[in-house]
Amino acid sequence: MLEARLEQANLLKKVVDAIKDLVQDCNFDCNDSGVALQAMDNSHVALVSMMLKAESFSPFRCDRNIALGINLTSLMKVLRCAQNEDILTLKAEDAPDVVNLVFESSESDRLSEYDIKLMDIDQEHLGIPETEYAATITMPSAEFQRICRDLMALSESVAIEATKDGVKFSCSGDIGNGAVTLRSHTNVEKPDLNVEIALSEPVALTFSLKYLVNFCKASGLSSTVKLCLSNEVPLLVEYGLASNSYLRFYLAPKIGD
Amino acid sequence: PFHQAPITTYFCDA
Repeated sequence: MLEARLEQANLLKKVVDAIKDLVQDCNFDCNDSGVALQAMDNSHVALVSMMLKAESFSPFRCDRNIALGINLTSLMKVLRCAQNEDILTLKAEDAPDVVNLVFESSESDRLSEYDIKLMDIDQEHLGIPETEYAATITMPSAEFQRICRDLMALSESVAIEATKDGVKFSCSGDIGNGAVTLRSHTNVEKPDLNVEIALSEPVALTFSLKYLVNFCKASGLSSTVKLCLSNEVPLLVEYGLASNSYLRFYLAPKIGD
Repeated sequence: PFHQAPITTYFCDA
């Protein structure tokens, strides 16, 4: 059986809220290392990969591998019934028909319980190769969100170019062009505002802004975001969570004909 | 003039 207690229901609420517009039905794969999810969006150009490690829960118990097939809209309806500060416990039997969610208020004796019916989801699982990326950019998640939203006002696509001088986000559209360039930057007092660019070789790739703006819905999960790029492979956008858990998005690049 | 290949082009079936 599965029994996993999260100190803050808000974490799962934010994760599901961030991905529910990209993927609708998906399996939450539970085993002794934690709860994982991998799903492609409908158009198959983006991939969501979430890992909530066992250490993110206390306690965490999962005796055998269980796939919980859940409709994210349904899950979101139930998660909205939780207060942000509530403690959340996920429970399921070994061959479950439902997943049980229990919300406990840390301040009162209120206890709410919900069951969500599970679905059989036949999902292909993709192997993501370990990649030494040519450029890894760590930056404030709010800054990345702002850049994507700003450039989307002008264009459908953004070119991301990382060089030793910095990282340039540029676009061109019907009304004109736009570009934002960031250089490495260290803020001793507010390290969350740092911009770090680790580069082994220059990279230039183009991506659909619609997807990037969608990924940025995860900005509330982490103050920083990591962008990993190599020529001709999907972009990795990673939001790190406590205890080495993460929410990752992969996006196939746009390639000129 | 852009082509966007599916993500399965890059990541194979596990």
